[in-house]
Order: sequence, then C-alpha cells, then structure tokens
Amino acid sequence: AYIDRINVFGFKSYGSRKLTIPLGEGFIGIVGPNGSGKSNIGDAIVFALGLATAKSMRALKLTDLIFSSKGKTAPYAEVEIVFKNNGAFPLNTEEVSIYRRVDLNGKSTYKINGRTAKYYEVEELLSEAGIPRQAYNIITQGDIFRFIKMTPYERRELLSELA
Amino acid sequence: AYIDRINVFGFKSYGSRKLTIPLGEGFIGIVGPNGSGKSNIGDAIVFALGLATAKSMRALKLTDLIFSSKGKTAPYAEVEIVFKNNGAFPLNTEEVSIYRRVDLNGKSTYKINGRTAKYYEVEELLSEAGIPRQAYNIITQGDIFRFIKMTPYERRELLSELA
Amino acid sequence: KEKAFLEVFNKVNKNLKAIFKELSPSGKAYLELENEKTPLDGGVFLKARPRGKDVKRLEIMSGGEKTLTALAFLFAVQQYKPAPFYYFDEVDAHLDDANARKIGQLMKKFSKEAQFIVVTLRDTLAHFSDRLIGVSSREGISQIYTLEVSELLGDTSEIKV
Amino acid sequence: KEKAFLEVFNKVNKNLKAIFKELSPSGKAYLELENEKTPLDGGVFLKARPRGKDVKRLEIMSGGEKTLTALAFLFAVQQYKPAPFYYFDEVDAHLDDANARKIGQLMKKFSKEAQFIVVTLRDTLAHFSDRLIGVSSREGISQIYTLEVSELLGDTSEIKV
Ligand SMILES: Nc1ncnc2c1ncn2[C@@H]1O[C@H](COP(=O)(O)OP(=O)(O)OP(=O)(O)O)[C@@H](O)[C@H]1O
Ligand SMILES: Nc1ncnc2c1ncn2[C@@H]1O[C@H](COP(=O)(O)OP(=O)(O)OP(=O)(O)O)[C@@H](O)[C@H]1O
Ligand SMILES: [Mg+2]
Ligand SMILES: [Mg+2]
Repeated sequence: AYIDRINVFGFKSYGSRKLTIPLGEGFIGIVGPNGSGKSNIGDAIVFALGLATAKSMRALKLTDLIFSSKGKTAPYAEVEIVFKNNGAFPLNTEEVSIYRRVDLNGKSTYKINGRTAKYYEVEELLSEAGIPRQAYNIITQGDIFRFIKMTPYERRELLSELA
Repeated sequence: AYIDRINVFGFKSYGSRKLTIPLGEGFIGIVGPNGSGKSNIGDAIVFALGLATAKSMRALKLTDLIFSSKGKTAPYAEVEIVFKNNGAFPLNTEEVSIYRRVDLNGKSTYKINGRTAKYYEVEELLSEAGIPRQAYNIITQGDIFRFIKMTPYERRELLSELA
Repeated sequence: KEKAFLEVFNKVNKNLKAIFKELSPSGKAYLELENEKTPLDGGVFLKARPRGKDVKRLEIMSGGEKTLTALAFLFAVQQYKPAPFYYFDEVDAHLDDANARKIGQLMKKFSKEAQFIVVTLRDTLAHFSDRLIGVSSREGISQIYTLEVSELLGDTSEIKV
Repeated sequence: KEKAFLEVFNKVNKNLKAIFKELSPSGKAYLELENEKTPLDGGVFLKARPRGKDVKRLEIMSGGEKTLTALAFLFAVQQYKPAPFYYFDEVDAHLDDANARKIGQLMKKFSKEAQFIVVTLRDTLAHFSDRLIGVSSREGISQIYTLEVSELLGDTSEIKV
C-alpha cells in the first residue's frame, strides 16, 4: 500500500478551501521555503491516522489545527488520507480512505471509506496494514535522534512489536 | 578582543600531540565532514573557559574529554585559548592566555597568562572581558532553540544581566 | 515468544551491520542484548564504531554520526518488515553532502519496497526522488504544486541515480 | 535598577524589530513585557509574526522560522552589547538557502564588531567568511588546516587533505 493523495480543508496552513496533495508510489521529495507548509503535510498524516499520542503536531489542543488567519477561522479542519490498497488492508476496495475532522468545539469524527468509524477501528485497520503503533515510520523534524536516545528497553519493545 | 588561536593536547579527537587551531578576527568558517572534529573546537572553548555548567560538552565526566583510541589514552587533556587583548581584559599584556588541563584522575588545573589560577579568577576575568556567564554567545548544535524555549523569566534575566 | 524475538533481533542486527557498512565503509554498528541468557529480561543496546574510532557511547558521537546510525537502524527494521510508507522531515539537517548522497541512494533503493515521503531543504536528497512536490506560501496560505526533478537548480547532471 | 533594565529592554527591542525586518521583510518580531507597570516582577515575551501570518505561539512556528527569530534576538542583544566572540555550530541546519544567505550577510556585517566562529556543513554560510578552517579525520584523529574561501567546491565534505 502507499498514500496516493491527501485531501485537506481548513487544516493548519492550507486555508479554507479543498486542496489535494498528490503523493504516489516510490520516492517523493517535498521542497519549498521555510514556513511554507511542508511539515504540515506530516502533521496531516499524524492527525488523520490518529497517531498524535506518538507524535507532536506542534499544537497545544486539537482546535489549534484549524486554519486561522487575520481574525478569520475555518469552520473545521478535515484531512482524508487515500491509500492504494494493493491487498494491504483487510478491505476489498482498490483505495482505502481514512478521514478525520475536528470541529471548533474540539470534537473529532473519523470515517473509513466514507462511513463513520470509532477511533479504535482506525487503529486496528492501520495495525493490520503494517503501520506500527508507535509510528516509528514517521520521523518529524528533529525526531530522528529518538532511535539514539531511546532506552535499551524501549528498543527491545520496538523489536518485540515486529515479532 | 578575539580568540587568536587555540592550542590543544590530548583533547577529544585532537590526538596525543600539540596542535594549534588558528582563528583570528572577523568571520571564521569551520568546515569538514561529519565526525571530523568541528564541534570539538566549541567544546575546547567551553572546557578551557570553565563554561561547562552552561553548556554540554557531550561528556559524562571530565576524563571523557581525554583523547583515547584503540586502548591507548593520552596522559591528560589541555586546552589554551589565546585572546588578542585590545584592552578588553584588565591585564596589560597584548595577548591573554587562559589554560585548563584535566588529568586522568579528573583533577583540573587553570592558568591565566601562564600562572596557576583558581576557577573563580577565570570566571571574574571573563566577566570583565564581556563574556556572559550563561554563555549565550556560544551556540552548540541544536542549542539555538533555547532562545525560543526559554521562559519569559529566563529571558528577563538575560536582559537584566546586560544592564 | 523468546524464539520469535530472537529471530527478529538477529535478522535486524544482520541488516543493520550490512547497511551501516554501506554508509561508513570501515565503521560498524550493531545491536547487543543486555541479557544473553534471557533476552526478554534485558534491553537491546545500539552500538556504533564510526570509521577509525573506538566503540563509544552513542551520546559522544557527532550529530552526523548519530543521524547515520539512527537511519541505518531504521532502514534495518524496514528491510525486515516494511511499513507501507515512511515520512522523513529534514533528516539531512546534520549530514554533510557526501553522507546526504549516501542516504539518498539508500532511500532510492528502499523506496522500491515502501513509499518514501522525504521533506528536505537541500537539493542533494531531492535529486534522488522520483517525483517532487513544491510547497510555497502566499499571504500565510500554503500552495501545492508538482515539479520536475530537472527543474531543481544546482547541477542535476552530476547526480546519476 | 528598573530604569537600567528598561533601557536594555527598549534598546534590544528596537534592534530586534529592525533585524527581523531585514530577515523577513513583511514579518515582525518584538519583545513584550508581561508586567508593564512593574517590569521586574514579570517576564519578557518574545513574539513573532512571520510574513503574511498572525502572531502565533512560538512553538507552532516552523523550524526555519524559529531559527530566524532566535538568531534575530541574539543579534539584537549582540548589537547592544557585543561579547568578544560568538561561536555558532550548524545554526543553518533548518534554514533554506535563501534564509541561510540572509543570515550569512548579517553575520558578515556583525563580524565587524565581534569575532564570529561559524561551523557549517553547507557552502552558503561558508562563502561569507573571511577565513576558512578545514577539519578532517584520519584514523580517528582530527587534522586542522586553512583553506581559501575560493577553494570551496560544491562540497564542504570533500576537502583535500
Ligand atoms: N492553524 C493554523 N492556521 C494558519 N496557519 C498555521 C496554523 N498552524 C500552523 N500554521 C502555519 O504553518 C506554518 C508552518 O508550516 P510548516 O511547519 O509546515 O513549515 P515548513 O515548510 O515545514 O517550514 P521549515 O522548512 O521551516 O520547517 C507556520 O508559519 C504557521 O504559522
Ligand atoms: N575522548 C575522545 N577521544 C577520541 N575521540 C573522541 C573523544 N571524544 C570524542 N571523540 C570523537 O570526536 C568525534 C566527534 O567530533 P565532532 O563532534 O567535533 O564532529 P563534527 O565535525 O562536529 O561532526 P558533525 O558534522 O557530524 O557534527 C566523534 O567521532 C568521537 O568519536
Ligand atoms: Mg518543517
Ligand atoms: Mg558537529
């Protein structure tokens, strides 16, 4: 499986409009000036896949993720990660969509392939598809050193989870 | 004042031999491959000027700073920072030398212009020459973010010290 | 259970040694069990000996050496059991150009088995990508567009992938 | 005592605003007293509003924006009361090329008042230096030599020994 594209609305710096970030198979480079919104792509992935306990999104509360500029705020922030399945997910659709929205009141809604789902269902689905619970496949800025700083016990845990 | 040169022996990666690192006035660039020994120059400065409480030298104990390789260890580590005075220090020598040695037993010796001195004498001398106590003029790898992460009180302290 | 763990440990360790050798030809990195007799009672140490040096505590390595060791470990895990995608944000921040190029080559190779999404501020890694996404900001709002790898300034001709 | 503090505060604040404007032309950064009436009872906030954006908490800024804001603050303090020397180790790690060049120009300017010792893995900053020190490692022992700024090829990591 791989992420084919990411659809966002009102999320962090992406403004109050529907926007599609095309990704796809292989080695995708993300480039641009400081502050342009590159790392926010990683935050969108962490947000939608519910991995925020494992990773920081540089937000003190969920509602910080809702786009705001010059006094105006988007009504909500939503992110949809669209995977090409290729048999990795226990679903028989060619594409698998994982969606999350947070409203101004801080309430989250998850959807799998368009139907509302509970967080634990997303968690289980990702685990089946081989996305690790501690999300070591997502290295945010400065995060690479965690493999050096982790204790020998944490490292053993990481390896045990692979077994 | 400025650092004219740094003399080292047995310090970190600089081997068991006398070595001079020429610096001098203006904008000095330090370049070279990963692991070559660039940051160890900053550690030499922090070591000799007794600023280790303010800065990490990536050593758990002082004796870690003594060069060792393939089982062999230098008998001691010494660093001498030679400043051009230009009236900045309350001494009437053209150059001001601040020296520190650590022996295998972990004991430190300081010298100012060649004569043995106590640590507090070095501390006072540096303060007179305008080298700040919290050493904010020395930015080690990753350290730049401290100005962002410091609390409003720490920032007030930094400014008060300038008054 | 211990048997399953040891199988993972040995395979990842084998990968780590080979990958680190590729990155630092006369250096080595490896995993070590704290407790050889009952592995699950102890931890797993990560040991590294960069070229020409002794095995030293990880903390005294340089920023670039730590980055290489950490990436080698991550790739070793990935080679054993790839996640469907990897996201790397400025992992080249503390790598010199030669090491960034080595990491780029490794990422190119491993991106045949898993998707690699790599954020970078420098051309070196970007030149190894199959496809490039450009991000810019206008009045605080991010704009997304696709770029050709050949559009990167700096010299694409000297990087044969 | 409060009077002396306010003098430092106002002067450094003035410097910070001007320096940040130079780095981020339509952005701004400034200091703010927590307690306007009795400054020494409160702290000092560092506020930044990068170009086109609102003033946001420092923590949600990007790595590059944080670096620029921190350097602007440091230069503002230096402009008020320079230390005899400054040592910067890879402060350009999270700067794009354009921002690294702006920082290089500022360092060039401020190095007339104080010595700037700048460790970098990229040519951009190195090109602004007056003099270059090369460091390499042979069998784990560092070698030191001087380089001409014109000798910088694309690669600071492939230095002739
Ligand atoms: N809720 C929000 N509304 C509007 N803008 C936001 C919001 N949250 C974050 N931002 C903006 O997003 C920008 C940071 O984006 P990001 O971290 O993705 O930049 P970047 O491209 O990774 O930069 P760098 O190269 O410096 O790391 C900040 O300038 C911040 O102001
Ligand atoms: N006591 C010691 N004896 C011998 N070598 C040492 C000692 N202490 C540190 N070193 C070596 O110094 C090297 C690190 O040097 P340094 O941190 O200066 O590198 P660097 O040029 O800054 O690299 P980078 O660009 O990756 O930051 C390490 O490889 C370490 O093994
Ligand atoms: Mg970023
Ligand atoms: Mg270094």
